[in-house]
Amino acid sequence: LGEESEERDDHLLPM
Amino acid sequence: MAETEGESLESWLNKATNPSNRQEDWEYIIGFCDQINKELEGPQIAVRLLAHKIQSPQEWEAVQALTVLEACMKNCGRRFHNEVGKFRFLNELIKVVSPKYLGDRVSEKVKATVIELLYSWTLALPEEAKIKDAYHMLKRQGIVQLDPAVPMDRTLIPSPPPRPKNP
Repeated sequence: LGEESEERDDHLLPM
Repeated sequence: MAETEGESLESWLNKATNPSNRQEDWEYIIGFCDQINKELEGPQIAVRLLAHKIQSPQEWEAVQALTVLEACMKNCGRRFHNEVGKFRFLNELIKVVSPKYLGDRVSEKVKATVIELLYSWTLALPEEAKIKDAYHMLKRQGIVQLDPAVPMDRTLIPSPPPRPKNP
């Protein structure tokens, strides 16, 4: 579960 | 022999990237790598500390931090690759090369090294898809115009597994 939510929160920087 | 008892990741990295080092100090660089491998959350903590050093306004501190990062990629295995392969860390490298963030204040040498490292990892670690995403985004933005020539020692190609012995 922890890994899933971490994956969801991991975004490429907006440019 | 250096006193290693009680050294933390932070203290190893401070020594390995100390701007007053006359040259890269491999005793400290390897000490940092070894400490990562010893600690349960070593890779997570290490990439956070490294990102901070790589963004240093002092070029020599940043250059040494990039050498440490490269050494960790070679010596700290998959756990470390997984942390580097997250946007959370990749974004910190993108900030260094992007003029929208720190790019205008960072030396060309540091920016070129960051781009070389990113490109070399796209080749060596194709399973880390986010590294490719980050690199291709830099190309779309025109921040990377040509793939750099990557020296052979940057390719991170793992050595082949030992052959089974024939009886």
